[in-house]
Amino acid sequence: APARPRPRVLLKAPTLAEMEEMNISEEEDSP
Amino acid sequence: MQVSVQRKEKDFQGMLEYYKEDEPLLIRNLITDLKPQTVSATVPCLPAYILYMCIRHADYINDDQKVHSLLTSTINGIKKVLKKHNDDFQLTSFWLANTCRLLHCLKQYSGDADFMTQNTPKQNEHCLKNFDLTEYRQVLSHLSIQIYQQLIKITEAILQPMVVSAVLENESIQGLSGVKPMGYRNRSSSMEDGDNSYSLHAIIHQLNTFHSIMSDQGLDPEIVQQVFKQLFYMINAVALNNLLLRKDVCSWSTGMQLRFNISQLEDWLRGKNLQQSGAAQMLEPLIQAAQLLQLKKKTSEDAEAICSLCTSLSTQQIVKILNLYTPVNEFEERVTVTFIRDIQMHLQERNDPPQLFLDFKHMFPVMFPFNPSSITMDSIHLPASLNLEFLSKV
Repeated sequence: APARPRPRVLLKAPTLAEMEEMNISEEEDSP
Repeated sequence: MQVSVQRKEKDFQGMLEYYKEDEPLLIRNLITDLKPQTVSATVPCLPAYILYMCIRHADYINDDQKVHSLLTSTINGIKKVLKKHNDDFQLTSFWLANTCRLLHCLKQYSGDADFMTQNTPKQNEHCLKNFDLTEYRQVLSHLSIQIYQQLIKITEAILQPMVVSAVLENESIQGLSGVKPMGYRNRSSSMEDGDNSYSLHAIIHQLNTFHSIMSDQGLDPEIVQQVFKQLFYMINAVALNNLLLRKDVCSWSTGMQLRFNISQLEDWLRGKNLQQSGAAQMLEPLIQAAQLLQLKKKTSEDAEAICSLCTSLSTQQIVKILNLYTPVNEFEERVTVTFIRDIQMHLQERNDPPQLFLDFKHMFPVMFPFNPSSITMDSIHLPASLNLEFLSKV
């Protein structure tokens, strides 16, 4: 029987707000 | 060389590879600096397909960090563009179309059988192999709602100033303009400086502009329909609220004009195949107000006819319009207090909430129904104008 495809790994996503914070901190870090 | 290039083209599996350090360049050239006209002659939503092909390669090499980074940068890039151009209809519509298309791609190629029913066998080969991006789809859905709300805000800001003069005051039927309510020969107060008056043609031209831009950019038809349902709700609310404040437009002749102007808007909806959108139904209160202005207002039968017709107007709105009603000449009788009492008596059992003005800022919830594409990834061509030569076809 064909090998069952491996289950896909769920990638945890930050919320839009968390992404915004990440973005702000990146912009502050960048020179 | 020639053979290897041909083989390369032949073996293109619909993925795009890039070096991690090129991600900022990808986001800049494909999102933050991209002008919609750069890709106007290509397949609609090309940026969304390119982004999906990049995600797919990162999934193919099982690099979760690369997927996280690309999706986060993509979402932040789109938010950044829209924040910077928060009054640009074309750009907002463009990114609504592309964000929805990317969302549809992540579903269509998720490997989830529910989203693959319309896939070709070739498309099923282009599914993600390693990662489940359900949570990122949720984030993209939230982003789509934000972009849609910005699009509505922009379109309403453009249309709202046009509504009263174009729909309520526009004298499209020649010859009726002489038939003005007594004491209101000149145009109404809102036309102090003529330059803020718009014709019915102007508002229909604007609706056409919105419609053609959204359609050319590949925005899902279901979303285009919701945009116009929302806009026609606003048109109805602004025009009716204005009518409920002005004696000079509560007359038989304005009723006639108004009904004609609305019929032109209804024709426009039919011409754009927007009958299913629910937009025409949004005009029902205004249609009934126009008819109320034209109906006889004397006998108890007249009162019954008005009450059975004006089902989309509240009791307060019906009474207000009758109180404001102004005969066009000395031969036409005024609406009597007795008649209005009769109306109120007929409407008593309705028990409708005391509501006079409509909330023209009300926004309906938006839905993004799944809309798979028939385009296969390996048929996508990258135009040189996008400056994405650092992407390698795989």
